[in-house]
Amino acid sequence: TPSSGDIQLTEEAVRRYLTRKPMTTKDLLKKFQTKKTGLSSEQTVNVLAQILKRLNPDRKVVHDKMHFYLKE
Amino acid sequence: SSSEADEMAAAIEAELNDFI
Repeated sequence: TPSSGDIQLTEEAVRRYLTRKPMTTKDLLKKFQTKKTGLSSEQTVNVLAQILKRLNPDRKVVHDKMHFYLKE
Repeated sequence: SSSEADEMAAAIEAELNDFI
C-alpha cells in the first residue's frame, strides 16, 4: 500500500541532509519523492525552493554538477 | 519518472537563480 506522509519535506530535514554531505537538487528530490511525502510535484518544487532560499546553502561543483551543502 | 525529476530540479534551480 502507498504510504504517503511517511516523510515530511521540512527545513529541518533538508538541513540535516545538506549538513551530512553535498547533494544536488535531484538528490534532494529523491529523498522527498512525492509518493513518500504525499505532496504534488508542484508543491514539492515550491516548498523545496522556499526552503533552499531560507537555508541559502553553499554551492560547489562536483563531477560537473552543482551540489548544495551546509557547514555545521 | 527521472525526466519528471529533471524538470522539477530545473524548476527549483531556476527559482533559486532568480533569487540570487
